[in-house]
Amino acid sequence: EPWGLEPEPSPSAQYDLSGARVALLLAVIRGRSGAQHDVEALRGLCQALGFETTLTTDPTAQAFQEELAQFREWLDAHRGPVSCALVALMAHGGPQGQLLGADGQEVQPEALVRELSCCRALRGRPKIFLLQACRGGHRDAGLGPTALSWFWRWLRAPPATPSHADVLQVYADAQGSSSRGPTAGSSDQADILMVYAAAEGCVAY
Amino acid sequence: RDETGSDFIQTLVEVLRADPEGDLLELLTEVNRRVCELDVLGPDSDERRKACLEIRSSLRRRLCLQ
Repeated sequence: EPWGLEPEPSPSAQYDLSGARVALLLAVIRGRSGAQHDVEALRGLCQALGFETTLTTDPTAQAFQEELAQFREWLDAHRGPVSCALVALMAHGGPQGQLLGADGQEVQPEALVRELSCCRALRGRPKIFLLQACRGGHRDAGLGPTALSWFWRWLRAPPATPSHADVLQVYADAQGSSSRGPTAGSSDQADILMVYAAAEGCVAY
Repeated sequence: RDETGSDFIQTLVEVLRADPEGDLLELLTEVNRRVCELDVLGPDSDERRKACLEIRSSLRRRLCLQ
């Protein structure tokens, strides 16, 4: 490796998960009936998959941010390699995709993701985010005649916000340019998997 | 709200427990297929609603959790 870089992964390569696996579950339970079932199911799954799991229930908006910051500091001080991190964020959601803490205050999920993007211990390691929250108030009635007409109007309209394809293209461009330069390692934007429980603007059930 | 938990988390756990060695992106596609098949009844009406996950990935390799 002439530049001390990470080797470029081949398409068939897998992430090495032989190091520690860590999970952080942040769940607002209060006022969300059934949420405790999600916490228990997810915690059981994480343990079965060998994740060292930390759970915090009913965090305020500020605590969401602080918990992520502490998690990052803990990971950077971790003895031995960390091979994967999973973060589950479960709360009510605001109309613009914000998460609502137990105090009703808002926090942007993207700000929480950025916290781990700059985690040294997770550089080049997969970071999984599960977001169980509403992302707006739209209720999808399925593709009936009315919905179909709305769908076709939406399809013809110019996109107001970057589409999923646009975002993927930005990721691809960033990775392409970083791999060409002598300072290339892994992009801060790489190795992130985000799974939202609902499409943008929609209710999550 | 459904008192047994959310469609997303409950289906995710079900799918991953059934095939923990699978490629996570493929498993999430299966989770989304199942969630999209579900009909949800709203709390204040009998109208059926649908949900669909959004999966954003900048992974550079296959990710298998076991």
